[in-house]
Order: sequence, then C-alpha cells, then structure tokens
Amino acid sequence: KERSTRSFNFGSYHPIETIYSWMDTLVAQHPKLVTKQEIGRSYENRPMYVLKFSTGGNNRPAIWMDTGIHSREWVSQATGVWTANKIATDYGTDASLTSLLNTMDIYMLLLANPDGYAYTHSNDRMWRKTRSKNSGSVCRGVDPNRNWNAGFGGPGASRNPCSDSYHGPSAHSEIEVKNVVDLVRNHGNFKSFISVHAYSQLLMYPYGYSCKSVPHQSELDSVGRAAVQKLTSLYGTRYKVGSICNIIYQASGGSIDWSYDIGIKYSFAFELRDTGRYGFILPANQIIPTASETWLALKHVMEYVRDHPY
Amino acid sequence: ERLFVGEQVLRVNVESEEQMQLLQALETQEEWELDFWLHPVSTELPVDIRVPRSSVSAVTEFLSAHGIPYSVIINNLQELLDEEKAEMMENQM
Repeated sequence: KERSTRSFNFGSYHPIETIYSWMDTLVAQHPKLVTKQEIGRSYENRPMYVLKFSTGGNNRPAIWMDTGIHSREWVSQATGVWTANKIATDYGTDASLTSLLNTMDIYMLLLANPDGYAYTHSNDRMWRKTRSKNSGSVCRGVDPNRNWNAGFGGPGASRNPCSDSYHGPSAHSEIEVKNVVDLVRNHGNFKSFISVHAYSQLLMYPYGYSCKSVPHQSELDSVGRAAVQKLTSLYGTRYKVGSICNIIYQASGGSIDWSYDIGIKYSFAFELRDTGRYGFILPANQIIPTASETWLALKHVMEYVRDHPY
Repeated sequence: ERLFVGEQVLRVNVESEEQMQLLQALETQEEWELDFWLHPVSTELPVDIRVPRSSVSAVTEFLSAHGIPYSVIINNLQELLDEEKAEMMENQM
C-alpha cells in the first residue's frame, strides 16, 4: 500500500482501498488540522469517511465539499484527493487559506458513492449510480443526485429503476445520501455546499428542479463568474456559469437544490473539464492540471464565503 | 467484468431545435441501449453518446439520414479503458 502522502501519486487514479489508506496517512501527517470521521456506511456496508479540516472552535461555520457522487466521473474523486492534500499542505503558508481555516471548518467527502466507485473498478467502468437493489426490478442502483428532497420525483429524473437517472423509491432512500443529510442537518452551521462532478466544464448554482431564479441568483452568478475567471486564468479552460435548469436541463432531486433550500446559500456544482475529448475516461495525466485549475475556483468561492458571513 | 470492445463515443453538435428533438427522442429509445454522457440540452453544448458495438451502424445511419453532424471521439472504448487500467497498475507497482 502507498504509505506516505509523499509517495502517493496524485496524478494517477486509485482504487477505493488506496484512497482510504491515503486518508489515514494525511491525518497522521497533519494531526492538528485533519481528522477522519466515519459518517455512516454505504448500502454494501463500506465506511463513508469525511475529512474534517479544523483548527479548533466549536461547531464553527463550515464549508462542505463532496466528490464522486457519480462513480464513473473518476476525475472528480481524483480532484478531491488532490484538493484535500492541497488544503492540508498549504495551511500555515497560504495566508488566505490560513485565515479561512482560523475561522471556518472544511468538510470533504471524497468518495460520496463508495459502492459505485468500487464497482467501476471491479465490474463496470461506466457505472454511475449506487448499488442498492430495487424491489421488483432486476436493475440496481439509484442516481444519488436525483434522490435528495428537493423537487424529488419531479421532471428530469426517471421512475424507471433501469434508468441512469432513476430517482429511487423516496427522497433520501439511498443511505449514501441520508448519511450526508444527517451530518449536515445535525451540524446546522454549514455556509457553503459544493458538489464536484465531471464533465462539461460548468459551474452551476440552484435550481435544477425548476427554472425559476433563486432569491440570491445574482450574487451566486457573480461569485460563479469570478471563480471561473480564476480557473480559466491557469490553462485557458473555458467554463459556462448558470443555474442547473437554465444551463443544462431540469433535474429534480439534486444535492445543491436541497442544500440551498435548507438555507445553505452558497451552493454550487462543478462539472470538471474534458478538454481532451475523452469524456469520463480523462487520462490520468490531466488529473493534476484539472485539480490545479479547479482549486483556483474553489478557493475563490471559499474566500467569498469567509468574507460574507450570514 | 463488463467489456466495451468496439463501443464508440460519438460527439454530436446539434445545429437546430429539430435536431435536438430527434436526439431527445433517442434518449427514450431503449433498443439501441445508448448511454448519453452529455444529454441533448442546447445547441451550445455538445451531445456525447456511448454506442454499443451492435448499434453503431444503426445510430450512424440515423444521424446521417437526418443530416446531423457527428464525430467519433472514442473509437474503441475498451482500448482507452485498457490504457487507464495499465496506467493504474504501473503506478501501483
């Protein structure tokens, strides 16, 4: 197993076991900043770990970030790993990040769909959903980004268990979703919720379940545009910015709609790059460039959240 | 393990609302077992479709018959997956 973060290759894809083992190494290397918390188990009983970055305080305002909710979007999990390491190693040297972590916490769920991710390594690289059994159907899995209690079961999700956008039997029916819902609700002090997907180079804000504008639409739009400007400055990767419904399609039951509706104003979804026309099979040599450019946008959003308490 | 030998990924750049509707009709068509990596949503965004080998000729004929321009961005998906797996194995070693 890759024991030290120094030998861990952030420019390669890794199976779930290696990523989980690396998490322990990261915590061991930054014991005053990073802790690993099990927030529950997946359908197939895999642990779901959140990395918490905190310099103290009690229930500080926090930023949530998840990657890999759609398991085949491998560059999102890989970007999450690189970003977690970046936060840990830059704390104390990057003044802006240090000031952020002196007042806020960051929670990162790197493998938001662990069963699906394991399945893409062992059985079907194109798998996107969870692996839960659907009663009355031979088809397995629910689209974990259609299962949130936000316009649940509305347009842009399928009631067919064999569909890749199947919303599931009820909101939060997927234990992987419910684990996050419970953590966020119990914490009660999240100020930003960022979900990272791939691909198509988009930075989106709510709503997906409806094309009506959210009350904070203009603020979210301007934060998104400024963040994307930073991202583009590194390698020229061009992103579009807009609400999920207006920029791609109506999609009900999405996570950032849920987070916005429970009061987490700064809710965003990233669709990472595919500059090479590889779709979900982005070559590993594009992981670090993707993560590096994404970091500039993520950092901008987090700094804005830090500077605009509510 | 599921293999994707001979499967292609087509990138379709729709040019009209009519073409968009034709592609959206394909989304509900189950016979060809198409996997939309990018869905037909606007003429500004490409549509990427993974096509099983058995459906490649039917799909390309359909697109050509309707004058819908497309390109093949992945010619044999399994080849790319084999490269990806080889890279991971090499890294682990």
